[in-house]
Amino acid sequence: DPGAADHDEL
Amino acid sequence: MNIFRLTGDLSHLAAIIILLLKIWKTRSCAGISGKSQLLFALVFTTRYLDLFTSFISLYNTSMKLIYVACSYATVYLIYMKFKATYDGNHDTFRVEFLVVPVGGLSFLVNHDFSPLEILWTFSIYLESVAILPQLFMISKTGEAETITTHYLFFLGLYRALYLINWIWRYYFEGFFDLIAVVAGVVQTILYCDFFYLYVTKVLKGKKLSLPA
Repeated sequence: DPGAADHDEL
Repeated sequence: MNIFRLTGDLSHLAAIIILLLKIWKTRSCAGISGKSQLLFALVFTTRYLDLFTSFISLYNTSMKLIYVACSYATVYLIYMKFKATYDGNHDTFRVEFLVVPVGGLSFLVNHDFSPLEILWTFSIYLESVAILPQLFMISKTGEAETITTHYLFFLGLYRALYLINWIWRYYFEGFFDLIAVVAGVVQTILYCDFFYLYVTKVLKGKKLSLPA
């Protein structure tokens, strides 16, 4: 999903 | 993971630890906005709910747990253990003016209309303005303890380093998250005035005090 947030970042 | 992201995270951690140690060692939370700390606890709580749904790395999980635990410990020290030293008379920023608009915006502008994603978006927006009660408090009293300014410096530096991280990721990974970037720019801009005072006063050995 290109729009989803990156939850790797804090 | 690039060097800017890593130093950003470490800068964030340094800020959190500096604040905890300052309160613990002096047995006082004078000059610290409990409202900002409550907002940061809310930021971490709503952002890291994905701890329950997905595992990314040991680093990711540990840092999230440390941030959450430290932010709750800070709130506990301010509102419970050292409540007598809490300067509530100067901590008068109306947080509902932040939480309500930010809550509305996270429903309107998000990556995906799902509960976890909306809460993540809420936390990103809220973090960008959560320091305002603290800055408002400093502007009201006209001064800040030097250790408090170190805390603010590392807290501001963290998001500035994330901005460089996002530029890096855009060029080398094709990654771009508009929500995080816009909120991160707003967050960093809010610190600019403080950065100026920090460099021109605190780093030259003077106390941070504002003209009356």
